Amino acid sequence: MFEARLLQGSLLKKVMEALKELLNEAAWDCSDAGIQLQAMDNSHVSLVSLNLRAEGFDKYRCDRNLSMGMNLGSMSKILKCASNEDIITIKAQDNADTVTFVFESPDQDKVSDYEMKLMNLDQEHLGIPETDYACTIRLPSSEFARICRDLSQFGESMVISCTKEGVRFSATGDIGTGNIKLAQSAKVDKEEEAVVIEMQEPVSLTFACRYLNSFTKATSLSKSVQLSMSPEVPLVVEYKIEDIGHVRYYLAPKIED
Amino acid sequence: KECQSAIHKYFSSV
Repeated sequence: MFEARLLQGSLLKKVMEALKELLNEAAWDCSDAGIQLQAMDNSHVSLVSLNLRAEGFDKYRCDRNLSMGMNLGSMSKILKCASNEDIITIKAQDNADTVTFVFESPDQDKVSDYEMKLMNLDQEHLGIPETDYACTIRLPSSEFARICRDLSQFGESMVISCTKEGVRFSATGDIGTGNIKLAQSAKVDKEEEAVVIEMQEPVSLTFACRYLNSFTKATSLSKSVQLSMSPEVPLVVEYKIEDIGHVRYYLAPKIED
Repeated sequence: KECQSAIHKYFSSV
């Protein structure tokens, strides 16, 4: 059987919010190392990769590798029934066709369980090559969410340019042009508030704002976000999930035709 | 004109 108990159930609620705008359904692949999920959005422009390590769970048991196809809309409805303080347990029998979510209130005076049907998803798996990125930018996640929200008003594409001076986000459209320049933080007193840029070589790429805005639904998971860029390869937007894992979004760039 | 590329172009199915 499979059973994973997470004391900080709110993390799973936030993970759902981070996935459900982009993906309608996905396979949750469970092994003794933990839970992994990889899926493309419907338009195959972006890819989401989630990793939750077994060590991050209060209790984790996976007798046999298990892939659970789930409708994320339904799963989101179920997780909305959990309070932020609840302990959440996911469990399933081997080769089961349902999964059960158990929500325990902190003082155990209320225990809820929800059983959901699983789906048969023949999802193809993509190989993501290890890449030594030309630029990596770490910035406050709220700052990145604000930039995406503000600039997407000006155009459906955003140009992200990284040089040794700093990183510039730009968008242009009918109403005009917006540019936001972030300099590398001088002193890094509060780690999570800092803007840290590592540049091997300058990079400038164009991306669709609507996907960037979908990615920022993960903002509540982490105080900082890391962007990784190299010429002509997808952007990586990574949010750490406490000490249990991460969610990574890959976005294919827009290219000159 | 910019056109949106697909993620398949960069990552191959395994």
